[in-house]
Amino acid sequence: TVGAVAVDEDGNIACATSTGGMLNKMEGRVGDTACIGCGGYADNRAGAVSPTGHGEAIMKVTLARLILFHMAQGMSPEEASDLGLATMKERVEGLGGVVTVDPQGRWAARFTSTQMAWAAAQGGTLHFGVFSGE
Amino acid sequence: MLPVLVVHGGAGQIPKERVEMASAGVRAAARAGYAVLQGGRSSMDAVVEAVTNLENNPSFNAGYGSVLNVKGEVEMDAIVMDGRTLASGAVSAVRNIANPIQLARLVMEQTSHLCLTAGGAGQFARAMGMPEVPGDSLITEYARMRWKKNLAPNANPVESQMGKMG
Repeated sequence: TVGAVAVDEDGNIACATSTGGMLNKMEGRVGDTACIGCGGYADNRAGAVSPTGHGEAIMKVTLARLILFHMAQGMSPEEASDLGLATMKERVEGLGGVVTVDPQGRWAARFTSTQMAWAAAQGGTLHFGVFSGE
Repeated sequence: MLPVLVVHGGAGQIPKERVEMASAGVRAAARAGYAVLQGGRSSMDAVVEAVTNLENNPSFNAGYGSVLNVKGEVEMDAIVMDGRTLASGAVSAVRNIANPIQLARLVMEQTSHLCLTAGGAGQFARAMGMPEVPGDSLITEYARMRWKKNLAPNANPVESQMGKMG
């Protein structure tokens, strides 16, 4: 799975997610990616999220919308992403990761899986990582 | 407002020999998407540019390089959403399309629906003039190797589980 979130100079927010799905999946299986609120959500009032990970687990907790709900309550992108991923791990034993932005242009790349390749560009600086803590 | 663009290339366990490819791929996609923002275009243009870049990179499980279903075929899903209007478009179980993210955007912009699936999504792609590509052209040797390995009766359960990350 791959994904992106962005805020433009007008403050408008968008997300995009695309996937080949799950290795050796059943024919016709649709995971979280195509489902609004699960594989992506964007709202100028709260932010945007693009997830990746255990698709069925992401759908059970509607991960993107869950994280944005926490952000609408005042959490930072990092806090809300960690809480959403922790909820998914605790309630349905699902692992994954997200990239998240808020309307102020604050961002997070967080994951509970072993690794997640990510990169963020802002103000002429490129941040990136693969392993936890980078 | 300081524009920002963040991308990911998927969660899971990346084999050691593919870590640098994955890292280089997300950096390239972030640069491509951010260049769109720097050019004064919209966040929607930027995320579609970044994800198109990732779909075209065989290091990732989307577009060219997608994992295979049990029959050894590619079936892809994609979604876009615009935070200004809450407009959204998605496709699921779509085949023979190089860039499903661009098809998802067309669903958002050209229909009153949120998601088109399988054959209907393919029919819509043809109606929109989106070129079809042979299914095999989206399959990499790496994806075929993982598919075969996972079919084996003695498949390593840890490696099999890694593939269960969508």
